[in-house]
Amino acid sequence: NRWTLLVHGGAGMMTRERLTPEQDKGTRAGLNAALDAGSAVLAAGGTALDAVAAAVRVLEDDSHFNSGRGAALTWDGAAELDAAIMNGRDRRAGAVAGVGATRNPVDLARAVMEDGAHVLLSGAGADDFSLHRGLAQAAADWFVLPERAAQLEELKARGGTFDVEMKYG
Amino acid sequence: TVGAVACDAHGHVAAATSTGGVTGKRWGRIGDSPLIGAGTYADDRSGAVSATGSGEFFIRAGVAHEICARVRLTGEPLQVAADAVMADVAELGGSGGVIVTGPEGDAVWSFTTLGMNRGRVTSGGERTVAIY
Repeated sequence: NRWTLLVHGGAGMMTRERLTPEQDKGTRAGLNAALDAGSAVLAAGGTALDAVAAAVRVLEDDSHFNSGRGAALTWDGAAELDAAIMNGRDRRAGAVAGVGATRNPVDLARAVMEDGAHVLLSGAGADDFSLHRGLAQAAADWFVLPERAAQLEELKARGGTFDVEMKYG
Repeated sequence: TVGAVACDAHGHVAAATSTGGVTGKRWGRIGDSPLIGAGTYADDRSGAVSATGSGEFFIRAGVAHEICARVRLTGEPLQVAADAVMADVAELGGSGGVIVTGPEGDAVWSFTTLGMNRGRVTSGGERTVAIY
């Protein structure tokens, strides 16, 4: 009856030289909080599906990570969010792409999966589906943070088109 | 990008991934995260995968499904399959990382970047959080 949970918060150019002590500390705290949330589900005999949703929801709300609150911004300075979830038990899956008003995109992906008609919804239609399903909504200023806006301006000032080297996560 | 994979006490697995994409993206660009089989996949017959990295290359390599298919069809260990597929992504010119678990509760990660924000915990009491 062994259970296991793994989380990630992105891969890229992290080095001890690049990350500030605060970023390092905040990232580790976020990862630990996600492990706490997911393992609480598993330790209580809950499902892997509920555990991964709980862990990702914590990371989406944590501005140290590129998802949900604190997401990387589009060229136009907006948050266009993507998420997916899949159950290995029956291979049901749900996913959303390019959404911008649901506080936790992983919950919207799960709602798509539970609804069962589709696997992938995108854009304004997915935002509309979220409203129909009564999911928690969030305004743009929940997702768009000043440090992300500054990264976008820095990228534009360097003549970049988009962050192909994943410098910003 | 953030993600999680889990194996519960009944041996069922699941995966979830969520992202803002890349800074400065335009024209409706979508990466691998929401594409089932690229950035996210789960199958009790093999494992659960959540990926992060240069999405275009993860899409072309079909990373999450490829890892699961290698395990299901060849019986390869999860770590061997994950490392092989990440090497395939590198051959295409991409980089990034995956977290993987299976119905036996393995805890596996593989990445080809300088760092990956990652953590794992098991019912046996093991707990690791790492960045570099």
